[in-house]
Amino acid sequence: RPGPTSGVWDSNWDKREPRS
Amino acid sequence: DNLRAKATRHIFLIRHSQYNSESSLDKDRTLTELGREQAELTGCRLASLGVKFDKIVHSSMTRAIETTDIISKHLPGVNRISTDLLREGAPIEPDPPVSDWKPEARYYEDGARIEAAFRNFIHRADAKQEEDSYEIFVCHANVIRYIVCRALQFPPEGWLRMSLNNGSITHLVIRPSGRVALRTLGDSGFMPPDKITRT
Repeated sequence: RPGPTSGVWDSNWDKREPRS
Repeated sequence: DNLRAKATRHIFLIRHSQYNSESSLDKDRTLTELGREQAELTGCRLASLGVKFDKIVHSSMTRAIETTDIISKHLPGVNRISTDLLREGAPIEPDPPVSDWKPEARYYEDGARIEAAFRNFIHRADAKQEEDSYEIFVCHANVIRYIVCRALQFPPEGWLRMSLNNGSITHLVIRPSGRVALRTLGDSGFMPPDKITRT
């Protein structure tokens, strides 16, 4: 399952994986 | 501080307009006459927003190319970029499931590709970007719905609970902090009701 779904905002959401 | 984003990105996700879906070959799935009218209306609307668009990225499928051709006439000088990443597909198995649509095998291939499209195109501005940017992405309903779920950090399995009209505008704002706001979802209020379709 991609991405967090806990309802807590992940401010580093776009920094976890290198862009393809 | 040199690595910190300064600018805001405005992402306009446009669903292609109405097309002939009878053929199985993509090249024959061209816009209908109404579809061409819808694309004109979307192009007018985007031009009337009074912002300077930086680029148009579009899916390489025929209906997205033809929609972009028409929108581009209203936005002279805006660079166009074609990408296979934004082609239509099955992003992730929807929840609740649908009985009449089970492309299981496609989730593996399409899902990875559409997730790659999300990671590639949807992110805060790079640190070197000084000015706010306005970018148009002409693509497809499933791709847009999945991107909206991912950008808002909503469960991506919920993508099929949303519905998008042809030629509609979805506007995401990504702040330098990484905060995301959905400013409009599938806006087609600029079209007369008798020209609105969802095919």
